[in-house]
Amino acid sequence: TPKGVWCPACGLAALAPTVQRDVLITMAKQSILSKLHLPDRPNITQPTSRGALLNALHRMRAQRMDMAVSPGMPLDGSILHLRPGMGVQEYEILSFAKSGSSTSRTVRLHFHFTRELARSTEILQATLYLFWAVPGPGTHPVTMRLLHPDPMGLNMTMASETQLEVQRAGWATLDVGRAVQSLFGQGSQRLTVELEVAEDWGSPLLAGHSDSHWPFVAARARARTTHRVQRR
Amino acid sequence: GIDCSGDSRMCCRKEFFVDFKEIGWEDCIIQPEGYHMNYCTGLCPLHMAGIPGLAASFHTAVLNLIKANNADAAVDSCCVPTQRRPLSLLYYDRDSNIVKTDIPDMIVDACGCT
Repeated sequence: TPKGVWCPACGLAALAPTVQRDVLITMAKQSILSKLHLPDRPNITQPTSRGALLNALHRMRAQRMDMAVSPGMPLDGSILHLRPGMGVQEYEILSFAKSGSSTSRTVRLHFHFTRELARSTEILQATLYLFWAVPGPGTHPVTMRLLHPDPMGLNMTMASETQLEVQRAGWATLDVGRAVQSLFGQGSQRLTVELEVAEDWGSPLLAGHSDSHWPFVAARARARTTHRVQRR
Repeated sequence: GIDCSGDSRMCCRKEFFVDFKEIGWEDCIIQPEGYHMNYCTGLCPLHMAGIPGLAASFHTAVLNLIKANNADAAVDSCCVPTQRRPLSLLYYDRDSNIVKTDIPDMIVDACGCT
């Protein structure tokens, strides 16, 4: 520390052991929270079940293995290879869906991202994992819309609309990287996925929201680095 | 670098483990179970300046004596981390999302004199 400024570790040795311990634990908490850009200790209201977490991690690993094996994967912005940044802190984020409003033909899912993460990171890749439950044989058309609230939170802005053909039950992955990037770019924190199906299908997702088949978004992000300009 | 033992006064690494269960954080931090918040402490007399950790060899000890007798400029030398590694965390954020990140340079592995 500069001369004359109190050095945290110097005064420590003079304290009684119990006081020393309290000071160190307080420093450890402050250090971790500040490095995670968290204002205070998160209060967990909806812990994810172990089954859903393990299944999500298993799905993500399977997806990575497929990507690693599949020849000539698309090199557009949707599948970015993450070079480990030189000392730049990276994040992997798992956001499980919260149920939104639904009708006989539409289902809405909300994915929330914290303001701190939206401000301090840039999204490199984001994938939506859905488990389709189809009513029977044949092809079933689904319209998927990605929406997010406008900065005032009053209206919903549609980021994209995609026509899907679902042929069998099981997991599907969809790239939502651009939608999450634009979400973060506009300072919003909530991505809404709307699925619209034909009248007689009912819910396109597994009814009963069994934990290990619950939809989630897996994103990879990198800490925003302060913009450095080099002059030669 | 060396680890602090009972009565060592020279620059060394003091181990300190923060158990997340003990501080009531085990519900928001899924992995690991705690954080090795080691820190550097101890004296860095002039003739120790610039030597990572504590001198262990005879040659270094002689070099130290020469330095101590001939040194003219009284400069400060501090006991600081010379090796650090990241802390990997899997935790819940405020929206109950699960986040995994490696916080760089959070764990001190060795200390030495500047």
